[in-house]
Amino acid sequence: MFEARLNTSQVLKKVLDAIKDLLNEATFDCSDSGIQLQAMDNSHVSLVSLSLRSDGFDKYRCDRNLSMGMNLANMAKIMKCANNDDTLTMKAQDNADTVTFMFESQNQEKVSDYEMKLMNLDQEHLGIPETDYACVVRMPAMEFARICRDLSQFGESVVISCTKEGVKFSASGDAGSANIKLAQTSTVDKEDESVVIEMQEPVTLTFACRYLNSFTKATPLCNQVQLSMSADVPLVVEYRIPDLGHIRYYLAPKIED
Amino acid sequence: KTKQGSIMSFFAKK
Repeated sequence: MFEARLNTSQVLKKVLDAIKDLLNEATFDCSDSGIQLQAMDNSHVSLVSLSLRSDGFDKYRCDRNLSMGMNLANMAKIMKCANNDDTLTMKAQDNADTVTFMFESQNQEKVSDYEMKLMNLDQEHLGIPETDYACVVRMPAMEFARICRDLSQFGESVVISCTKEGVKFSASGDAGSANIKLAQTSTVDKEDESVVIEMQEPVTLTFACRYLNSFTKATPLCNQVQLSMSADVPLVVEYRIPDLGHIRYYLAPKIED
Repeated sequence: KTKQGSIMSFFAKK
């Protein structure tokens, strides 16, 4: 028996919005410790890794490890039927081929349940090594989303250069070129608005705008985003989900042809 | 000119 309850549906709606741009379907691996999801986008350029800890749920029970393959468009249809402040309960029997989403209104006067067929997805899991990154940037998630959106008008790629002084985002194309520089913030009183750079070595890497823009669908989950970079390895874009877990996106850099 | 590689060339299959 698997059962996981959240007192507000909103957080799962946001999580789904953060992954459904990149993934058509995905397997939710449920265990005693929580729910994990790892999946590559269709073109195998990026990887999504989601972790929701069992202790972040308002109720959590998982007697046996369970892999639930879900069509995310269908899951989105169901999640659309929940009000943000409805209590959400996901339920499945052991070895079941369906999952049930139950939504309860705050006053308990409306209870809806939606049953969805599970899929057998043959998904490859990749091992992600623990890495010390040359540069780690923490910045407001809204600011990162804005920069990705603005720069994608000018080219298909964004060059991210990080030094101790700051981080620079650049794009160029037929219309011209664009450069956005962010310096480390000096004040520490507004943590959510700060730009913090931890640098061992300066790094310059090139990434496809399209994927960065998809990652920013996670912006509503968290005030800050963390970018981790080293030469010639995938970028990690991490959004923490307060009290529940995190979503990490890995993006292969573009390399000189 | 830059070329987009696959994420699978960085992380090994489990």
